Amino acid sequence: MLELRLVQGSLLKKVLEAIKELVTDANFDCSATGFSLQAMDSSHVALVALLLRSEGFEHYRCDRNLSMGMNLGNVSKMLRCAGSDDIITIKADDGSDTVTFMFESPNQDKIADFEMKLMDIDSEHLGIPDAEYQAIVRMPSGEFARICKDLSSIGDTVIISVTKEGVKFSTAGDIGTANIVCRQNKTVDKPEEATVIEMQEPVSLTFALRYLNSFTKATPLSETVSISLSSDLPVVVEYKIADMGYVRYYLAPKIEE
Amino acid sequence: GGKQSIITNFFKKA
Repeated sequence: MLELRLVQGSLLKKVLEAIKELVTDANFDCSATGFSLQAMDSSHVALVALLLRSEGFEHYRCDRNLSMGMNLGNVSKMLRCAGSDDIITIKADDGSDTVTFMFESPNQDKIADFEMKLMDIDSEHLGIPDAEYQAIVRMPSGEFARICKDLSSIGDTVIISVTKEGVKFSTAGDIGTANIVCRQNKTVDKPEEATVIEMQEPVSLTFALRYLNSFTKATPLSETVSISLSSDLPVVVEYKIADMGYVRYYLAPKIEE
Repeated sequence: GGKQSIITNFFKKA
């Protein structure tokens, strides 16, 4: 028996919007720790890892570990029927091939339940080792989204270079080139507006902009994003979900031929 | 833009 009640149901709506472009079908894993997902995109270039910790739910009952295969487009269709202030409860019985999403309006005058068929998904679960990153950049998530969007109108790939002075995003295409430098800027009024660079050594890596643009669908989840870079390692783009967990995207770098 | 590597080359199957 599984019953997860999330008062801030809009979080779940935002989570689905953040991952459904990248991943078509995925297993949602439920355990005492929380509600999680790990899935690769169809070309196995990027990986998304989601965690919503059990403590973040108003009510969290998960009698045994459960893996529920879902088509994310279909989940998104169901969750779009929930109001933005609705409380969302996810329910499933042991051995059942369906999951139920229950939506309650804040004043309890409207209650809806949507039952969705589960599917069998053969997914590879990858072990992500802890790594020391050469550089970690934390910046406003809206700024990062803007940069990825702007650069993708010029080129297909971006070179992200971190030095002590700042982080540089560069691209080149048929019509020309573009460089955007964000300097470290800790002296802002609000901490979420800061650009902070923790650097062990300078690093420069190339990534496909198409994927970074998909990652920025998570922007509504967090005011800030952190980008962790190391040579010859996938970049980690992390959006923290307040008090609950995170959505992390891993993207394999492009390697010079 | 170089050759695109895949994520499974970096992370082991758990």
